[in-house]
Amino acid sequence: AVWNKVHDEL
Amino acid sequence: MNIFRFLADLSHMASIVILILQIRKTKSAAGVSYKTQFLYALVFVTRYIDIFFHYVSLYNTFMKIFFVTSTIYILYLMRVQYKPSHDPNIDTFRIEYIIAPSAVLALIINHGYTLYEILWSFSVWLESGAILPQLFMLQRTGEAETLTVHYIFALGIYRLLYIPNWIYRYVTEGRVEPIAFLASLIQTALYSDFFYIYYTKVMQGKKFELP
Repeated sequence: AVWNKVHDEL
Repeated sequence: MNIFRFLADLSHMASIVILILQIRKTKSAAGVSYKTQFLYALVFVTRYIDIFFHYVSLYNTFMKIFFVTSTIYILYLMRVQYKPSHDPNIDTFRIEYIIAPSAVLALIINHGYTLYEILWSFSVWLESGAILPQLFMLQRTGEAETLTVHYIFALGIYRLLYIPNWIYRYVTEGRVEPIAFLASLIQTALYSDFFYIYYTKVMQGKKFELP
């Protein structure tokens, strides 16, 4: 799984 | 963008529109917690400062601008336009009890020790508890305007829908966002009582009254 930050959400 | 996230954003937007329409139509902000609205403004400002240096999409930018400006507009309506209708004596929840733990959590659990990441994490924790002054106020008054109740419901649905969104993103993209996921769970748990009363009273056409 990719645990890094997801910056594409509100 | 999946259906859960899109519906979540729409219901979030709807909740704010409902609130603005209610305040403007009744020319009153009675029953609305100023403290909760202030906390949401703080949530949006601390989370969306990336609007200046991180472009995602037109949708994303538009929504960020909408959430920041609409919430500040609500603060204006409550503080200036319809000030006399808001009674601070029943809006008594101490917001330090939400802000301080959120700050501590942001310092412990984050995606890196930069100002931006800490503010982002702070905003996520803060959002999960920001409804508390409003729920507390509801509990004190015992009943509420139907629209205020719909507002809280739409807001609760928004974060509830982010849970399947995260499960979906894990399944399809292999992505895990533990901070936002955990905060969604906390927020939904805080709503559980409210959802129950909403279901048993409002859905059956009765007035929202606490037992």
